[in-house]
Amino acid sequence: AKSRQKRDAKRKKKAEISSLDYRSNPYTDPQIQYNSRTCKIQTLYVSFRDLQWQDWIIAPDGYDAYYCSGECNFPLNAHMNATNHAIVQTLVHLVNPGKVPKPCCAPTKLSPISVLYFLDESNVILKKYKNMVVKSCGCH
Amino acid sequence: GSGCSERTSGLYVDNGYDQTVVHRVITQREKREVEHEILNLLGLPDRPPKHKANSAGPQVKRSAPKFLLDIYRNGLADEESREHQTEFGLSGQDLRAIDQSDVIMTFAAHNHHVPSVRHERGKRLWFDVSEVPENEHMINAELRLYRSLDQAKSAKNRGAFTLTAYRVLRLEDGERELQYIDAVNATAGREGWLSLNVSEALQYWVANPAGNRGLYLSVHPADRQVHEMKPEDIGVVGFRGVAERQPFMVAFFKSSGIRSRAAA
Repeated sequence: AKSRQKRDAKRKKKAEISSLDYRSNPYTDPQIQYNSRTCKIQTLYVSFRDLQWQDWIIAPDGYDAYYCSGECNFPLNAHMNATNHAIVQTLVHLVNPGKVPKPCCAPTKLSPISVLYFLDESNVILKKYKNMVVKSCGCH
Repeated sequence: GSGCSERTSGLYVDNGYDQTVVHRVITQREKREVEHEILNLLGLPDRPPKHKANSAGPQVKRSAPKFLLDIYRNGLADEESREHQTEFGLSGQDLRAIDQSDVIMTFAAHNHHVPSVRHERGKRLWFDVSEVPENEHMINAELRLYRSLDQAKSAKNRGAFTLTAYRVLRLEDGERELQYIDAVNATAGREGWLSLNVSEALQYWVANPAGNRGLYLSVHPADRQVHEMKPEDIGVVGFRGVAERQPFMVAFFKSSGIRSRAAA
């Protein structure tokens, strides 16, 4: 019973601190956290067809490149990654916002695409391009 | 011109949300420049000329683009459907080379005529390999030929034959000097693609472009090595044959990681 009382007191204290943190820190406010400008993956389709390269690039017609955009506010969404440096930079930014900027929202994982195109009138090439598609975003 | 987290008069710029810049629609010329930059990044600095529009349609029906399109589609497919056999009859070595490759190039066969050369009964095939990327490690190169039994001149010519590829070394007074490259047996009554390993020849041509005098293809009945025949007599499709059965060369490369780009 004693240990339960101790545990409950600890939990209560922790809850108080955490609610205080949220009140005093706009960067951890869920309202701000999930606004449209939070760092996240955004849709970007590169269309070779729209660029009128389809007479030259045989496949694909285009590809989902995606991009990362938004502000690095903490805590990030659960699926977001941030480097230790980014967290430190955010904290220093809170102390001195005019001097130290927020960290960058950038890709953390990228994947390749393959493109098939005519090299000239008769020769054809299938080439793998690394790091062309954003798989996930995070703060750096 | 502002990068991520760059400060501009007290405001920091973040991911394109630069509040100090008024966004505008770019001009047609600027749009072209941006497109050119994307092409440059892809290692394709020149836009295709406009007059070539829609020329891709019939070209894609040729054997070499079809071969690569087959590999491209197979590469996108999941494991289960990837195991289906393609019409090009890919060997285990081919599949390994495909998996290891960063660049796969095909070269259409040309009739690169050299006036002083007597061709006798064999066939000379020439490939423009000037576009082979520098700094790439070649894994393998193959010459692919299609044997169509319908096109064999007689029932006798549907039997077993040996196809041998030689690299043409020197041409003096109309005489050839040949170096053996590889040989393959075309089994009796079997139609389809035949492949010969021509890695050695391609490596030599890339290193010595002036020495590219093509390949000489010789055909003999499997049991009589002295009797040379024309490849078309046994049904081997030439570069003037049906588009999807024309001979071509394919090379597999592994990227060295060094990227050469045209100056922007």
